[in-house]
Amino acid sequence: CFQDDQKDEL
Amino acid sequence: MNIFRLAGDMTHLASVLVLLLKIHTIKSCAGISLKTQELFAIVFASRYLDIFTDFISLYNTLMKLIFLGSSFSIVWYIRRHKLVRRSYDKDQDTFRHYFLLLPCFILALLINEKFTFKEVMWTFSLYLEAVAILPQLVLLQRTKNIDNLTGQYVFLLGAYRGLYILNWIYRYFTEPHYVHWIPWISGLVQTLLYADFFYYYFESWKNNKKLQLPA
Repeated sequence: CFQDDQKDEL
Repeated sequence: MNIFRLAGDMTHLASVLVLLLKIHTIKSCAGISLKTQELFAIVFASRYLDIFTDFISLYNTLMKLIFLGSSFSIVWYIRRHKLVRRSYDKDQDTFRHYFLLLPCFILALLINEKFTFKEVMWTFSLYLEAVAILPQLVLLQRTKNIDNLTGQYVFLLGAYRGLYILNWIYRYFTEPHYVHWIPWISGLVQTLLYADFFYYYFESWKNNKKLQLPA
């Protein structure tokens, strides 16, 4: 999902 | 994890530690804006709602806990600690931070990647983080003698934002489908807010003089 790769940032 | 992201996280961590250390050891929060600290606590609380539901990595969970813990303990120190409370300059720290909360929340309701509770709160935290430094910058401008630790705190925060932009550029070119307008634009706005501060910070550093912002 294209959104979730950002959620590894703080 | 690339080097820019890691360096960004480490400067962010360092900024928080510098601030906590200052408050804890000299029992003073002179020059620190409680308004900004409260906004940061809200930023982390609304962004890390996924902390117990989505596991990304041990590093990720630990850092989230550190940022939540440190931001709330800084607010606690300034509001509740007997000595620290006395050093808080309430009359200078007058920025109406409540006025930032509502516009950020409305914007998050209108512009988000997905209309769900967690996603709107995540977006809200990004918008709020972009402007959360404003009360601190206003306070710095009013403070005649900015102590070194306060200057370093704001410098480290600004460095963290700059490094995150490099991290996004790096990820854009190395990862497929890595396009995120909301964090990019709010992150860019946030970094630009530091530009003026950086200018005076480097000037004072170059000339070996005490940091002072023009009123």
